[in-house]
Amino acid sequence: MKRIECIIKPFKLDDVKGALTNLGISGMTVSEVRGFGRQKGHTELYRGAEYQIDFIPKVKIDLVIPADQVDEIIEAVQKEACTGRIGDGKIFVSDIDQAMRIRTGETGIDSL
Amino acid sequence: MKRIECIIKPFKLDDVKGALTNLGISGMTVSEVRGFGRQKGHTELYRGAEYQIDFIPKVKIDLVIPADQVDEIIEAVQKEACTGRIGDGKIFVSDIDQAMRIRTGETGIDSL
Amino acid sequence: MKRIECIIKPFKLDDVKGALTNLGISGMTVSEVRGFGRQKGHTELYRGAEYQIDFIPKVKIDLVIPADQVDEIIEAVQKEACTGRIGDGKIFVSDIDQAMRIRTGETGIDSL
Amino acid sequence: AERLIERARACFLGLALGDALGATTEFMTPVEIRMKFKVHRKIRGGGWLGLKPGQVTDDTEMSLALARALLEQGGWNLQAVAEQFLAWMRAKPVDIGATVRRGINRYRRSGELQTPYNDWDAGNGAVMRMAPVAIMTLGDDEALVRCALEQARLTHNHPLSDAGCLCVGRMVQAALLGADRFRLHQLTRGLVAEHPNFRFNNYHGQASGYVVETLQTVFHYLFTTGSFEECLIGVVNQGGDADTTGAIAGMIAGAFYGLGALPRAWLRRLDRKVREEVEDAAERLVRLSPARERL
Ligand SMILES: Nc1ncnc2c1ncn2[C@@H]1O[C@H](COP(=O)(O)OP(=O)(O)O)[C@@H](O)[C@H]1O
Ligand SMILES: Nc1ncnc2c1ncn2[C@@H]1O[C@H](COP(=O)(O)OP(=O)(O)O)[C@@H](O)[C@H]1O
Ligand SMILES: Nc1ncnc2c1ncn2[C@@H]1O[C@H](COP(=O)(O)OP(=O)(O)O)[C@@H](O)[C@H]1O
Ligand SMILES: [Mg+2]
Ligand SMILES: [Mg+2]
Repeated sequence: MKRIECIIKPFKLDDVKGALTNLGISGMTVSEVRGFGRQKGHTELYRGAEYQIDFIPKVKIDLVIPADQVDEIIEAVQKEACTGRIGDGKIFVSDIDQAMRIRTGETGIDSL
Repeated sequence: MKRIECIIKPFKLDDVKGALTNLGISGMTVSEVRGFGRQKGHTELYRGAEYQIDFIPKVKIDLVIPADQVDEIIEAVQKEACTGRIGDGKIFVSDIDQAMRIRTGETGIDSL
Repeated sequence: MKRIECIIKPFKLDDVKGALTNLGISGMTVSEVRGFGRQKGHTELYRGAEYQIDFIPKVKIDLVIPADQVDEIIEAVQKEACTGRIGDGKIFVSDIDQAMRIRTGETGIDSL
Repeated sequence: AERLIERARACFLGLALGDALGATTEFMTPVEIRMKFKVHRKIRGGGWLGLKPGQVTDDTEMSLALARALLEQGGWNLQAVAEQFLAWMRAKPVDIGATVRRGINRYRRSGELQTPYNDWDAGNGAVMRMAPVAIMTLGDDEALVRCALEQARLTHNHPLSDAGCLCVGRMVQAALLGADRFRLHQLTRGLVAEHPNFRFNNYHGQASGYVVETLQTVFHYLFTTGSFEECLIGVVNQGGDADTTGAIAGMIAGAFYGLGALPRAWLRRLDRKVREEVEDAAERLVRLSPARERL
């Protein structure tokens, strides 16, 4: 199994989720993170002074899938999340040794 | 070393933490995430219209442990976090190459 | 490529980010987490009764880098994040199989 | 005879007083302590653990757990000690060190009574438990060596920790039997000869949990002060691992200076249940020891 971690612009969440469910993805876990990269934060007015907001809100999607679905998932996410402007985000793939569905105790691919 | 990542229902946090400390777990890191899966969100009234709340609040426990403790930890978490209802969550196991305790510079299992 | 995950005291974020940018780190992803370990939470007064706050706010920095930069990054983070007092945090290193820049489709080290 | 029981009480109480007093300044630097307290010299709780005044930490609790095992068994039984440590860990103690936790965990999972050698085990977590061991083996050096190393190796397996345990154990026993200051100093010279790291003539104020710094701090103040109170105040105002340097200084100074030298104000503030259990354990351990012949 593989973990696919996608860091994307927050307004892209629904589109990406839509593309993933179309590929039969059964579930995912999402969290709010802040990104720092080439995309510069905008300045914000805060208590009368202008501040550079360095860290930019992003959404992180974590999904664990069978290894043979990786390429198709990456392609779908990239297509959906891309705007062509700096800060679109990243996709990272890493290995998952074991997985379990807490409700049933099922393990391996059946747990996803 | 292995990373054990448990996505569980928020009200289960104390029970799971209790079971883990009984097993001598020295520490863990927790974050709030939102889950999407077979468990359907409830509908909520928002500005006069009903919305399906698709993403459901979950809690993610991240703990890094010696590889030989994996089975015992998974068993304890599953037992404690399970309610038998959809949405109980997942446990994912992956590899950690190196670890360090920032305060002392200790590495490996001694850093946990 | 490797993922370096640093769990640090929140006030150390700017110092650590500064040290990383000095080493030419191009980007990172940050999230707020809560830690549980040897460091004790403080007690808080809530509705007239004292409660032990068990989970302590921490910041998690996630950065993916080329494998040959690992040692230098770990050393810099540890130096900057260390106060010598309990609760300074942890650094975990794990493997990343694939990476992609969503904006351009670039993969591998060029995507970081 | 009665003096022996009194001194044993003073030893174990000294450990608890040092723990409670030092817990306030644990992890602080001497400058921070000066800014906050000028001189920290009363039992006031607080500290990084947020303790109530007179509350003790793992130093005293583990020593009591060890004593409890010996008293239940009527003698040395390493398995019983390991079981008491495990029960203590499960009761959610106010603090537990990383090395100690790993050792108890190893025992819980494998049943093994000895942790493998580890470079990182040169902490003071085994030395801080030496009071009940020294009292119970009083009169038999061979038993002291065997029991000290067995209990140490439950969690700490390192030559510096081993040597520290034996030296502190012997100093406590010598003091209980009425040794003078020169005799105590001679025992430290033996330690320094074997492990020159422990040299403490040029004390620079480092007081961390590294067993070498811990004992340098304890020995420096033990030999440059003239009373129990002065010794402990010097030690805890050095900060660092103050509850443990305080506890170790307290067990030696308590045995050396005797019950009358323990400040009444400190004793009054010590947690009542802890105080009663400590006094009771000290007496019963003496009655279990080879030295009971002299009673
Ligand atoms: N090395 C990295 N490791 C982890 N996350 C990163 C890394 N580099 C960038 N990111 C994440 O990707 C986001 C976009 O990166 P950025 O450099 O701004 O734009 P782009 O990916 O379009 O070149 C950042 O806001 C951050 O969340
Ligand atoms: N493939 C997946 N990758 C990552 N997280 C997942 C995945 N599938 C489910 N989850 C997480 O597990 C939670 C429970 O999943 P769900 O399908 O609702 O119930 P169950 O696990 O009981 O079948 C989701 O809310 C989500 O946080
Ligand atoms: N085994 C672990 N797995 C994951 N995170 C951990 C683990 N142990 C500790 N942590 C994280 O590291 C932080 C610091 O740990 P703590 O034990 O309080 O102090 P120290 O690292 O200084 O010994 C915790 O608040 C938690 O976020
Ligand atoms: Mg202590
Ligand atoms: Mg201590």
